Amino acid sequence: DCLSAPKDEL
Amino acid sequence: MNAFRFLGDMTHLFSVLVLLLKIYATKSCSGVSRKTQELYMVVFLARYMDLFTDYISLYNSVMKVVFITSSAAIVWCMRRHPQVRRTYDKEQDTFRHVVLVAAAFVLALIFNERFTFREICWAFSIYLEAVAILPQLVLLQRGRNVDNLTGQYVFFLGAYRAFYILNWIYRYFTEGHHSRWISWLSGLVQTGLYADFFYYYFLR
Repeated sequence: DCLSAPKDEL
Repeated sequence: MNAFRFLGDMTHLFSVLVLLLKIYATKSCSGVSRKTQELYMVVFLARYMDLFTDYISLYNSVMKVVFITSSAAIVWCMRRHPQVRRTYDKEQDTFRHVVLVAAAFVLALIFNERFTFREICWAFSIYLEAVAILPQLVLLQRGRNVDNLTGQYVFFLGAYRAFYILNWIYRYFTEGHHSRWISWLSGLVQTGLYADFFYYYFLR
């Protein structure tokens, strides 16, 4: 599952 | 939120506070690369554009505001503050940082997760952050007198991304295999650039 990296990081 | 990421964010915040303290307390920015600070301001503006559109958590929003305002404050001090700006070593800070911006932008156009404005800005900010420290490292190698606050600033900045790499390893094993190759590669390059600094920092 190459979902895109979650952007919940700073 | 895992401990590695929180430690990374705190180390990053601490590095900025150390720099602000140095500039405010000594009213001097000698040994600090203004170009690196300008690059960091671009990194934060490009990455935290979603500050007003996507609410993730209070922590996330507060930290984004803190990083943007502190980097802007440091650049403002180094450009406008009557006392501080005089102590900026313009002749020493000669790295052509425009090249870094252009390279990161071209890379982001080619290597991104989706060809959308937001994803390209995000990849641009990740690539630029990986190399933003270069002008500062060049300045440190030129300047004999690395005052310890500037040395500590660079040290914490190197430690922050090292913690993030641990965070990505942790998330890889606990949250499934997102494609994080942009963060991985950039994070490794970023931390790798500090390697020689750490070597001399600890040897001194």
